[in-house]
Amino acid sequence: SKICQIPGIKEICKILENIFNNHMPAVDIDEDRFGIEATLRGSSWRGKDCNDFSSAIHPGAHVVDGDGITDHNCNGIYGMNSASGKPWEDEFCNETQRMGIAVLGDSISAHFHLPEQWLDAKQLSVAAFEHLTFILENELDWPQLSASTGHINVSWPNIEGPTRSLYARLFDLDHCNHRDYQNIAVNGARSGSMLDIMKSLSRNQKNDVPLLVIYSLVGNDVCNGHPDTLDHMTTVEEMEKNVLTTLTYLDTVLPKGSHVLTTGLANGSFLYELLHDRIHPFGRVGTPISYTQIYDYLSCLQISPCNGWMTSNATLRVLTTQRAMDLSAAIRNVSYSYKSTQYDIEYLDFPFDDVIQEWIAQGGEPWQLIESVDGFHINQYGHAIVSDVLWKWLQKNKPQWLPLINPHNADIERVFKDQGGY
Amino acid sequence: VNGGVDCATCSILLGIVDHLTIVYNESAAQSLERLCSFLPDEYQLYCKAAVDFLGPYIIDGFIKGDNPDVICHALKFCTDEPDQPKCRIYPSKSPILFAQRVLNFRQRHPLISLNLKD
Repeated sequence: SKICQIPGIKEICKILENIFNNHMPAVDIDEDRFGIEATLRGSSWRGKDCNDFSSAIHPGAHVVDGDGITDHNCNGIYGMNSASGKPWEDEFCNETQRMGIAVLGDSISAHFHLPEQWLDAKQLSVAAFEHLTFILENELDWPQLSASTGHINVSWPNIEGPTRSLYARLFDLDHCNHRDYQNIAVNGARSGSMLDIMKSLSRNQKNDVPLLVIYSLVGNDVCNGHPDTLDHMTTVEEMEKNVLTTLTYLDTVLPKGSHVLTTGLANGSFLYELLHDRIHPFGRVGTPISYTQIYDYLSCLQISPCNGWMTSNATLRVLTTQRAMDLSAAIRNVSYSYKSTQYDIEYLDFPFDDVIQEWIAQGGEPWQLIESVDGFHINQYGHAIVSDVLWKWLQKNKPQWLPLINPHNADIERVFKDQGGY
Repeated sequence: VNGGVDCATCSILLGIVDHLTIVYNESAAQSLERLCSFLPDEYQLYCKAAVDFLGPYIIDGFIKGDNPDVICHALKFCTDEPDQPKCRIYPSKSPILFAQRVLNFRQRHPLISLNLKD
């Protein structure tokens, strides 16, 4: 834009471009890709930097001299035990292996969520918009509550449900992994756009500890708003090429001993079945409006997030599901055929059936796991259960990927309290 | 097409205003003001500026009994492009009535220009 050439505005444009195109923290003085602010790709997305003036200091960094003076890995454990004369980090963190977590994903991984209070006139209030700026600066995503990198509980009126995540579980096993998370997920991301997005992942093969990477693009390769939606889906050949490029790139950035879990696409055909005859929050007052009407309206304007699944056309839903299965098979094939030098790799079909069964076992109904406003993403309850299912799968199938329980966790809590928080 | 995101945003926002008039049993003007009052302070200035600019057209539409689809077409956030299906969030009982309402609205507000959307 021409306005971005004006002095002063130019700098603002650069900041905005960084956030929305490069997915980097807006405030990151040392440019190590970890920031000190919560929003604008800051600590909601990546562990909070504990020193924004040194790129050598960031979550996931190797310890230097036992972190006796400086907390290089930002896990909140540093200094010397005056009684023993040894660094605390050596005493508390040397018996277990460090392991961070990152997710390369789409709006599901980023946890897209529009508060239903914003569309329901009965629930509109000052409180409903109290955190509007925070929510907008996080691109309407809630990575801090997501299945992969969730790390806090919030009591805002905008969202309901518990936070359970893979990161939180890694932390529970070993408090030395504090803050070592990266949510590299972008709304609308698909395998092709991920080739650029993945470059915002921050990991140094020599100076950082290993990482567990979840590659999970569950819908946008088959989801688009075009009326000829099938023609705009990723082909099997494109998917194979994109996944191979991603895995090859990861080999150049991940420290040895890392792990990569790729997932297939979700089966979104259930969305219509679960929601089509239910009333959308927007239609709770005045003329009742169903999800089918909302789906049709968005499709008509060609702004539907997924014409293939959010449609009353059963044939189209079947064709979209078939393509999703073909693409999942492509991800699986590449995952199993790729020979990595830095990490080991496993593939998992996106376990939504297991998630639904788990929810039903807890007394819930499947539609309750879907975001009420968009009728497309999973909600906070869904994220918590996705985390449960993935964790159980890891424990059963890849226990060697998970860190051992750190016997010093209670000591860490005693000495370092909340380790600097988030 | 047909206004895309602009159209959907307009229709949803005016739908919310319409719903507020029902919930609080008040006029559209009062509901517009109420909607702005819900926003954090830093957004209220922009909200009130938008209401000052578009409010009279919106209020007039609601007084006539037009639904958000009709008003957003009159405001030109929504369009009916040739060779494209017509997009309505509220079921229209009569396409002819809808067209007449849009026409009447334009006649009563000749100042609405193509640049209004900007």
